[in-house]
Amino acid sequence: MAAGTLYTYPENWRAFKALIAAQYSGAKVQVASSPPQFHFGQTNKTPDFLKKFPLGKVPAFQGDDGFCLFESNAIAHYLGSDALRGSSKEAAAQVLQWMSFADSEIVPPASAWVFPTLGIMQYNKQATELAKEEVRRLLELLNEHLKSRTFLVGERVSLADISVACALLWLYKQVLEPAFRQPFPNTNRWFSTCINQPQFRAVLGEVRLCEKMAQFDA
Amino acid sequence: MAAGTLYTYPENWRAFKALIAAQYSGAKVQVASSPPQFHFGQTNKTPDFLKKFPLGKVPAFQGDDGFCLFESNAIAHYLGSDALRGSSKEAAAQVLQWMSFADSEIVPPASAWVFPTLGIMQYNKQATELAKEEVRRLLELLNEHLKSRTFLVGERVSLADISVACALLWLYKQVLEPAFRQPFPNTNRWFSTCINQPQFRAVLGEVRLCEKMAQFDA
Amino acid sequence: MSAEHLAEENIWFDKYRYDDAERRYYEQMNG
Repeated sequence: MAAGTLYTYPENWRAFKALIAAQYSGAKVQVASSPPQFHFGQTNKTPDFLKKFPLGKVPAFQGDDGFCLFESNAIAHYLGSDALRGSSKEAAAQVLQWMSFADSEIVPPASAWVFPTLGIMQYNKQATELAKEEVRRLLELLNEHLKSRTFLVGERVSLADISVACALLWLYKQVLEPAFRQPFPNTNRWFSTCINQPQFRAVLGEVRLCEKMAQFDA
Repeated sequence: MAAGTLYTYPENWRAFKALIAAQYSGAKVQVASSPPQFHFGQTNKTPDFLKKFPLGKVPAFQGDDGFCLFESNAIAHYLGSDALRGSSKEAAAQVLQWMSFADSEIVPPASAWVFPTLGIMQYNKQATELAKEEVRRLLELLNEHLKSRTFLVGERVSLADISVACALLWLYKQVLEPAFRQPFPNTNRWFSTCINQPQFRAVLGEVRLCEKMAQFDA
Repeated sequence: MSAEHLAEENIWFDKYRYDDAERRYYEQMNG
């Protein structure tokens, strides 16, 4: 069973993936996200940290055995269980397919839409409208896939659900108001099922779905 | 042993990953990249294709058994061998780490730098300079990692080498002229070793390294 | 011809801008 420390900053949705995976597998993970253990912006720029994690990014995982790993999908995969990873070759490939889908298809438009509402980035009307349409398309794709499925791969939660749900987290919390998400009942049902799993809840707490679409935070 | 058809367009570096993986594993893969089997821009927009591959993107793989898969890393993982995937939990996680690294860290700046030189994107001086610096940083990171290693994970070629090498392919072919790549001898040695493996060669043919940095193609 | 197809890939060209913004935001959040 893996055991070690996850370096991150609080509320880092990328770190949530690894922590939820660890809830399922029982992996013992210490979170280092605040001083004195870890000060984001300082500790991750020190030579010692960069020697282990050359990108200087978080989440970053160091096992009690010294094994070091960066990139959030790799950490979640490592900390997860065989069941989460997919217990057949096909299932394992499908899990990777959805993990890649989350990073390459969901995160760019989700960031473009949500960041301005958090005051992280300048608002740009055109970029936001494009992102909205892209998110609509992705929710529809998931809605179609989940029409006859409870989870994305197989009959149980896998890293696919964890990755895609975490990539959608800020959208459901910040901007996917009821009117916008109404056309995607299967996706909504699936997301709600995921975030109410005890393992998700242990990490995310209670997730309150967006009631009114957040606008950019000037 | 997996067997099936890979839908793609010619010279698609993302498809190369799966085809090289198949060379190692012996998986029987038919490539459908030209009419009448597959006409990129048309076939991938048909209802039949979209039913199997909802994103409508390539590469996309359909097994002889009907199993369908999209996202290039997932396809390469599926078509590869256990050795390529990493034969221990740690190695498997490190393979995924570098596969994510290739997609999330290398591809954006590599594309920003190379696309204008291929005439497929407007040239923007500032974006190109930023991308150059980012590529320099990534080559240095790899150079450091490869100082005492022949391959990225373990002692043999893995999907990590295949993914990162393919993500760097256009850079080495188009813009990484000798003067630019001179500070990264370990990365250059590793890249040269990879592309000269018979399995890489069977897919990529002879890769000619850039001699003079291509400029944007007005 | 294949270069043209490459142009159809959706590359997150300005990912570095988002990464930077996110990093600065959370660095600020974390004092």
